[in-house]
Amino acid sequence: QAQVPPFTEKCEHGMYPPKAESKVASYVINLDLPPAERWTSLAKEKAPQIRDMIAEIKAFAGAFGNGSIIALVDKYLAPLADTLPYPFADELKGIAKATDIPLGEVVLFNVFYEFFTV
Amino acid sequence: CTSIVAEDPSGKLFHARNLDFGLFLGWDIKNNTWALSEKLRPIVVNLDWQRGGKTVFKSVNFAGYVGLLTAVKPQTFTYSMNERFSADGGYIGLIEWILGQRDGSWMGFLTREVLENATSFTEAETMLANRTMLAPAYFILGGTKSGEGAIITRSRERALDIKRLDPANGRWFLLQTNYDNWENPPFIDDRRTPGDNCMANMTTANTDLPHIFDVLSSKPVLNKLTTYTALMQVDEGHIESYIQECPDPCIPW
Repeated sequence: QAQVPPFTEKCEHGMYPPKAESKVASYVINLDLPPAERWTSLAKEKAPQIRDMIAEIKAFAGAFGNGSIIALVDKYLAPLADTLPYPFADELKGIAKATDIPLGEVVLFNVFYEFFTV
Repeated sequence: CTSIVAEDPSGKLFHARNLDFGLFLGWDIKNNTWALSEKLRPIVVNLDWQRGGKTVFKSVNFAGYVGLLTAVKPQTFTYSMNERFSADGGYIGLIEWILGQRDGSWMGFLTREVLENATSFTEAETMLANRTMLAPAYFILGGTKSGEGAIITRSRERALDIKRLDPANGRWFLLQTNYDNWENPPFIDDRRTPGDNCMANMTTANTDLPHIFDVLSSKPVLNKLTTYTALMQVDEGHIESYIQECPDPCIPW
Protein backbone atom coordinates (compact mmCIF):
# COMPACT_ATOMS: atom_id res chain seq x y z
CA GLN A 1 0.00 0.00 0.00
CA ALA A 2 2.98 2.31 0.17
CA GLN A 3 2.62 5.06 -2.38
CA VAL A 4 5.31 5.42 -5.01
CA PRO A 5 6.13 8.58 -6.99
CA PRO A 6 4.50 10.43 -8.62
CA PHE A 7 2.41 11.00 -5.51
CA THR A 8 -0.86 12.85 -5.06
CA GLU A 9 -0.32 16.12 -3.33
CA LYS A 10 -2.94 17.35 -0.91
CA CYS A 11 -2.53 20.12 1.63
CA GLU A 12 -4.08 19.05 4.91
CA HIS A 13 -6.30 21.28 7.04
CA GLY A 14 -7.47 21.09 10.65
CA MET A 15 -4.86 18.54 11.73
CA TYR A 16 -4.02 20.55 14.87
CA PRO A 17 -4.28 19.65 17.66
CA PRO A 18 -3.31 16.04 17.01
CA LYS A 19 -4.51 13.22 19.25
CA ALA A 20 -3.45 13.62 22.87
CA GLU A 21 -1.59 10.28 22.85
CA SER A 22 0.82 11.58 20.20
CA LYS A 23 2.01 14.40 22.46
CA VAL A 24 5.58 13.89 23.63
CA ALA A 25 6.41 13.81 27.35
CA SER A 26 8.77 16.37 28.94
CA TYR A 27 11.81 15.93 31.18
CA VAL A 28 14.37 18.22 32.83
CA ILE A 29 18.12 17.91 32.22
CA ASN A 30 19.94 19.57 35.11
CA LEU A 31 23.18 21.07 33.78
CA ASP A 32 24.34 21.71 37.35
CA LEU A 33 24.73 17.97 37.92
CA PRO A 34 28.00 16.24 37.04
CA PRO A 35 27.79 15.13 33.37
CA ALA A 36 27.71 11.44 34.32
CA GLU A 37 24.53 12.00 36.36
CA ARG A 38 22.55 14.34 34.08
CA TRP A 39 20.86 11.60 32.09
CA THR A 40 20.49 8.93 34.77
CA SER A 41 16.80 9.35 35.53
CA LEU A 42 15.64 9.65 31.91
CA ALA A 43 17.99 6.91 30.67
CA LYS A 44 16.77 4.46 33.33
CA GLU A 45 13.14 5.16 32.46
CA LYS A 46 13.70 4.75 28.73
CA ALA A 47 16.30 1.97 28.94
CA PRO A 48 14.13 -0.80 27.40
CA GLN A 49 13.17 1.38 24.44
CA ILE A 50 16.78 2.58 23.91
CA ARG A 51 17.95 -1.06 24.00
CA ASP A 52 15.29 -1.97 21.41
CA MET A 53 16.40 0.82 19.13
CA ILE A 54 20.10 -0.05 19.38
CA ALA A 55 19.24 -3.72 18.80
CA GLU A 56 17.63 -2.65 15.53
CA ILE A 57 20.79 -0.83 14.43
CA LYS A 58 22.87 -3.87 15.42
CA ALA A 59 20.54 -6.19 13.52
CA PHE A 60 20.96 -4.03 10.44
CA ALA A 61 24.74 -3.81 10.83
CA GLY A 62 24.86 -7.53 11.60
CA ALA A 63 23.37 -8.25 8.20
CA PHE A 64 26.72 -7.18 6.78
CA GLY A 65 30.01 -8.85 7.57
CA ASN A 66 28.62 -11.72 9.64
CA GLY A 67 28.58 -9.79 12.91
CA SER A 68 32.11 -8.49 12.48
CA ILE A 69 30.87 -4.89 12.37
CA ILE A 70 29.28 -5.31 15.80
CA ALA A 71 32.53 -6.70 17.14
CA LEU A 72 34.30 -3.61 15.79
CA VAL A 73 31.76 -1.33 17.49
CA ASP A 74 32.32 -2.96 20.85
CA LYS A 75 36.09 -2.95 20.43
CA TYR A 76 36.77 0.46 18.93
CA LEU A 77 33.88 2.79 19.75
CA ALA A 78 34.05 2.49 23.54
CA PRO A 79 37.60 3.91 23.63
CA LEU A 80 36.43 6.64 21.23
CA ALA A 81 34.33 8.07 24.07
CA ASP A 82 37.46 9.26 25.85
CA THR A 83 38.49 11.32 22.82
CA LEU A 84 35.22 13.28 22.80
CA PRO A 85 35.19 16.83 24.18
CA TYR A 86 33.99 17.61 27.70
CA PRO A 87 31.30 16.94 28.95
CA PHE A 88 30.14 14.45 26.34
CA ALA A 89 32.36 11.49 27.25
CA ASP A 90 31.06 11.52 30.81
CA GLU A 91 27.46 11.97 29.67
CA LEU A 92 27.73 8.92 27.41
CA LYS A 93 29.31 6.86 30.18
CA GLY A 94 26.48 7.89 32.48
CA ILE A 95 23.91 6.77 29.92
CA ALA A 96 25.71 3.45 29.38
CA LYS A 97 25.74 2.83 33.12
CA ALA A 98 22.10 3.80 33.64
CA THR A 99 20.82 1.68 30.76
CA ASP A 100 23.28 -1.20 31.13
CA ILE A 101 24.10 -0.86 27.42
CA PRO A 102 27.75 -1.33 26.35
CA LEU A 103 29.48 2.04 26.04
CA GLY A 104 30.50 1.36 22.42
CA GLU A 105 26.85 1.01 21.45
CA VAL A 106 25.89 4.26 23.21
CA VAL A 107 28.75 5.97 21.34
CA LEU A 108 27.52 4.43 18.07
CA PHE A 109 24.06 5.92 18.59
CA ASN A 110 25.59 9.34 19.33
CA VAL A 111 27.85 9.39 16.27
CA PHE A 112 25.35 7.69 13.99
CA TYR A 113 24.81 10.91 12.03
CA GLU A 114 28.49 11.04 11.08
CA PHE A 115 28.26 7.40 9.92
CA PHE A 116 25.06 7.91 8.02
CA THR A 117 25.69 10.98 5.85
CA VAL A 118 26.99 9.15 2.82
CA CYS B 1 13.49 15.92 7.21
CA THR B 2 11.62 19.12 6.51
CA SER B 3 12.27 22.34 8.43
CA ILE B 4 10.29 25.55 8.08
CA VAL B 5 10.94 29.06 9.38
CA ALA B 6 8.08 31.48 8.71
CA GLU B 7 7.20 35.05 9.57
CA ASP B 8 3.70 36.46 10.01
CA PRO B 9 2.71 39.98 8.88
CA SER B 10 3.57 41.40 12.32
CA GLY B 11 7.11 40.03 12.11
CA LYS B 12 6.52 37.18 14.60
CA LEU B 13 8.66 34.16 13.80
CA PHE B 14 7.68 30.49 13.84
CA HIS B 15 9.90 27.47 13.37
CA ALA B 16 8.79 23.88 12.87
CA ARG B 17 10.17 20.61 11.59
CA ASN B 18 9.53 17.01 10.70
CA LEU B 19 12.27 14.64 11.78
CA ASP B 20 12.56 11.82 9.23
CA PHE B 21 15.07 9.06 9.89
CA GLY B 22 15.61 5.40 9.15
CA LEU B 23 15.84 5.24 5.36
CA PHE B 24 16.97 1.80 4.11
CA LEU B 25 17.26 0.50 7.67
CA GLY B 26 14.81 -2.36 7.31
CA TRP B 27 11.42 -2.10 5.57
CA ASP B 28 8.69 -4.11 7.29
CA ILE B 29 6.65 -5.41 4.35
CA LYS B 30 3.85 -6.61 6.62
CA ASN B 31 3.19 -3.26 8.28
CA ASN B 32 4.59 -0.88 5.64
CA THR B 33 6.97 0.73 8.11
CA TRP B 34 10.67 1.38 8.49
CA ALA B 35 12.02 -0.72 11.35
CA LEU B 36 14.33 1.92 12.82
CA SER B 37 11.77 4.74 12.57
CA GLU B 38 9.37 2.55 14.56
CA LYS B 39 11.99 2.08 17.28
CA LEU B 40 12.82 5.80 17.41
CA ARG B 41 9.28 7.02 18.05
CA PRO B 42 9.05 5.62 21.63
CA ILE B 43 12.24 7.43 22.66
CA VAL B 44 11.24 10.93 21.52
CA VAL B 45 11.29 13.28 24.51
CA ASN B 46 10.99 17.01 25.17
CA LEU B 47 13.88 18.28 27.29
CA ASP B 48 14.10 21.41 29.41
CA TRP B 49 17.79 22.08 29.98
CA GLN B 50 18.20 24.00 33.21
CA ARG B 51 21.01 25.68 35.09
CA GLY B 52 20.41 27.17 38.53
CA GLY B 53 16.78 26.09 38.25
CA LYS B 54 16.25 28.26 35.16
CA THR B 55 15.72 27.16 31.57
CA VAL B 56 18.76 27.65 29.35
CA PHE B 57 17.11 26.09 26.30
CA LYS B 58 14.54 23.45 25.36
CA SER B 59 14.86 20.67 22.83
CA VAL B 60 13.26 17.60 21.30
CA ASN B 61 15.63 14.64 21.61
CA PHE B 62 15.86 10.93 21.20
CA ALA B 63 16.52 9.62 24.71
CA GLY B 64 20.15 8.57 24.93
CA TYR B 65 21.30 10.99 22.24
CA VAL B 66 23.05 13.94 23.88
CA GLY B 67 23.36 16.19 20.81
CA LEU B 68 20.68 18.51 19.48
CA LEU B 69 18.54 18.24 16.37
CA THR B 70 15.67 20.58 17.35
CA ALA B 71 15.80 23.32 19.99
CA VAL B 72 14.71 26.76 21.12
CA LYS B 73 16.65 29.22 23.23
CA PRO B 74 13.87 31.42 24.64
CA GLN B 75 13.87 35.02 23.41
CA THR B 76 17.10 34.30 21.47
CA PHE B 77 16.82 31.85 18.54
CA THR B 78 15.31 28.59 17.30
CA TYR B 79 17.28 25.83 15.64
CA SER B 80 16.80 22.65 13.66
CA MET B 81 19.14 20.48 11.67
CA ASN B 82 18.51 18.45 8.51
CA GLU B 83 20.70 15.70 7.20
CA ARG B 84 22.87 16.51 4.15
CA PHE B 85 24.12 13.56 2.17
CA SER B 86 27.51 13.83 0.52
CA ALA B 87 30.21 11.61 -0.91
CA ASP B 88 32.51 13.58 1.37
CA GLY B 89 30.40 12.30 4.25
CA GLY B 90 30.82 12.06 7.95
CA TYR B 91 32.50 8.67 7.84
CA ILE B 92 35.61 10.40 6.43
CA GLY B 93 35.62 12.84 9.35
CA LEU B 94 35.10 9.90 11.68
CA ILE B 95 38.11 8.06 10.26
CA GLU B 96 40.19 11.25 10.51
CA TRP B 97 39.12 11.61 14.15
CA ILE B 98 40.10 8.01 14.93
CA LEU B 99 43.46 8.61 13.25
CA GLY B 100 44.08 11.59 15.51
CA GLN B 101 43.04 14.56 13.36
CA ARG B 102 40.60 16.12 15.81
CA ASP B 103 40.11 19.72 14.75
CA GLY B 104 36.56 19.16 13.52
CA SER B 105 33.33 19.31 15.51
CA TRP B 106 30.80 16.52 15.86
CA MET B 107 27.42 17.74 14.65
CA GLY B 108 25.53 16.88 17.82
CA PHE B 109 28.16 18.27 20.13
CA LEU B 110 28.65 21.51 18.18
CA THR B 111 24.95 22.20 18.36
CA ARG B 112 24.94 21.60 22.15
CA GLU B 113 27.69 24.18 22.42
CA VAL B 114 25.75 26.65 20.27
CA LEU B 115 22.56 26.30 22.29
CA GLU B 116 24.41 26.58 25.59
CA ASN B 117 26.64 29.52 24.67
CA ALA B 118 25.31 31.61 21.77
CA THR B 119 23.50 34.70 22.96
CA SER B 120 21.95 35.86 19.69
CA PHE B 121 20.75 34.69 16.28
CA THR B 122 23.83 36.24 14.69
CA GLU B 123 26.23 34.54 17.07
CA ALA B 124 24.54 31.17 16.52
CA GLU B 125 24.69 31.67 12.75
CA THR B 126 28.40 32.52 12.92
CA MET B 127 29.20 29.46 15.03
CA LEU B 128 27.22 27.08 12.82
CA ALA B 129 28.58 28.55 9.59
CA ASN B 130 32.27 28.70 10.42
CA ARG B 131 33.32 25.72 12.50
CA THR B 132 35.00 22.80 10.77
CA MET B 133 32.77 19.75 11.09
CA LEU B 134 33.10 15.99 10.77
CA ALA B 135 30.00 15.75 8.56
CA PRO B 136 28.01 18.00 6.21
CA ALA B 137 24.61 19.32 7.36
CA TYR B 138 21.84 21.85 6.87
CA PHE B 139 21.31 24.15 9.84
CA ILE B 140 18.05 26.05 9.97
CA LEU B 141 17.87 29.05 12.31
CA GLY B 142 15.15 31.44 13.32
CA GLY B 143 15.67 34.61 15.35
CA THR B 144 13.52 37.12 17.18
CA LYS B 145 13.33 39.99 14.69
CA SER B 146 11.77 40.32 11.26
CA GLY B 147 14.01 38.76 8.62
CA GLU B 148 15.98 36.65 11.08
CA GLY B 149 15.75 33.25 9.47
CA ALA B 150 18.45 31.30 7.67
CA ILE B 151 19.31 28.00 6.01
CA ILE B 152 23.02 27.32 6.38
CA THR B 153 24.25 24.72 3.90
CA ARG B 154 27.40 23.18 5.33
CA SER B 155 30.18 21.11 3.86
CA ARG B 156 32.60 19.66 6.38
CA GLU B 157 34.87 22.67 5.95
CA ARG B 158 32.63 25.70 5.45
CA ALA B 159 29.23 27.23 4.74
CA LEU B 160 28.52 26.72 1.04
CA ASP B 161 25.50 29.01 1.13
CA ILE B 162 23.34 30.95 3.59
CA LYS B 163 19.80 31.63 2.42
CA ARG B 164 17.94 34.18 4.53
CA LEU B 165 14.36 35.28 5.06
CA ASP B 166 13.55 38.43 3.11
CA PRO B 167 9.93 39.35 3.84
CA ALA B 168 10.28 42.76 2.20
CA ASN B 169 10.80 40.92 -1.10
CA GLY B 170 8.17 38.24 -0.57
CA ARG B 171 10.34 35.55 1.00
CA TRP B 172 8.31 35.21 4.19
CA PHE B 173 9.21 31.57 4.77
CA LEU B 174 12.12 29.21 4.25
CA LEU B 175 11.58 25.51 3.73
CA GLN B 176 14.47 23.07 3.73
CA THR B 177 14.44 19.33 3.05
CA ASN B 178 17.57 17.25 2.39
CA TYR B 179 18.84 18.82 -0.84
CA ASP B 180 20.78 21.97 -1.68
CA ASN B 181 18.30 24.77 -2.20
CA TRP B 182 19.98 26.05 -5.39
CA GLU B 183 19.41 22.72 -7.14
CA ASN B 184 16.24 20.83 -7.99
CA PRO B 185 15.45 17.94 -5.65
CA PRO B 186 15.30 14.47 -7.25
CA PHE B 187 11.82 13.68 -8.54
CA ILE B 188 11.66 10.54 -6.41
CA ASP B 189 12.06 12.62 -3.24
CA ASP B 190 10.58 16.04 -3.89
CA ARG B 191 9.11 17.21 -0.62
CA ARG B 192 10.17 20.79 -1.31
CA THR B 193 7.65 21.56 -4.08
CA PRO B 194 4.57 20.27 -2.23
CA GLY B 195 5.82 21.88 0.99
CA ASP B 196 6.32 25.23 -0.73
CA ASN B 197 2.88 24.93 -2.34
CA CYS B 198 1.16 24.17 0.96
CA MET B 199 2.96 27.10 2.63
CA ALA B 200 1.91 29.41 -0.21
CA ASN B 201 -1.69 28.14 0.07
CA MET B 202 -1.57 28.79 3.81
CA THR B 203 -0.67 32.47 3.11
CA THR B 204 1.32 34.75 5.33
CA ALA B 205 -1.85 36.01 7.03
CA ASN B 206 -2.53 32.53 8.44
CA THR B 207 1.00 31.91 9.65
CA ASP B 208 0.87 30.26 13.05
CA LEU B 209 1.87 26.93 14.54
CA PRO B 210 -1.43 25.07 13.91
CA HIS B 211 -1.39 25.97 10.20
CA ILE B 212 2.30 25.05 9.86
CA PHE B 213 1.47 21.73 11.56
CA ASP B 214 -1.06 21.19 8.74
CA VAL B 215 1.71 21.69 6.15
CA LEU B 216 3.99 19.25 7.97
CA SER B 217 1.13 16.74 8.13
CA SER B 218 0.61 16.85 4.36
CA LYS B 219 2.02 14.00 2.29
CA PRO B 220 4.76 13.65 1.11
CA VAL B 221 6.17 16.19 3.59
CA LEU B 222 4.78 13.65 6.04
CA ASN B 223 6.04 10.23 5.02
CA LYS B 224 6.88 6.80 6.43
CA LEU B 225 10.19 8.05 7.84
CA THR B 226 8.64 10.87 9.86
CA THR B 227 9.09 10.19 13.56
CA TYR B 228 7.95 13.49 15.07
CA THR B 229 6.80 17.02 14.30
CA ALA B 230 8.10 19.85 16.48
CA LEU B 231 6.64 23.36 16.69
CA MET B 232 8.57 26.31 18.15
CA GLN B 233 7.98 29.99 18.87
CA VAL B 234 10.98 31.93 20.08
CA ASP B 235 9.42 34.88 21.96
CA GLU B 236 7.48 32.56 24.25
CA GLY B 237 10.30 30.01 24.37
CA HIS B 238 7.64 27.55 23.30
CA ILE B 239 8.27 24.06 21.98
CA GLU B 240 5.81 21.21 21.56
CA SER B 241 6.21 17.96 19.69
CA TYR B 242 4.05 15.13 18.45
CA ILE B 243 4.82 11.59 17.36
CA GLN B 244 3.87 11.26 13.72
CA GLU B 245 2.76 8.26 11.72
CA CYS B 246 1.83 8.32 8.07
CA PRO B 247 -1.34 6.37 7.30
CA ASP B 248 -1.45 4.36 4.07
CA PRO B 249 -1.29 5.14 1.25
CA CYS B 250 1.92 6.94 2.07
CA ILE B 251 5.24 7.39 0.33
CA PRO B 252 8.09 5.45 2.04
CA TRP B 253 10.36 8.56 2.16
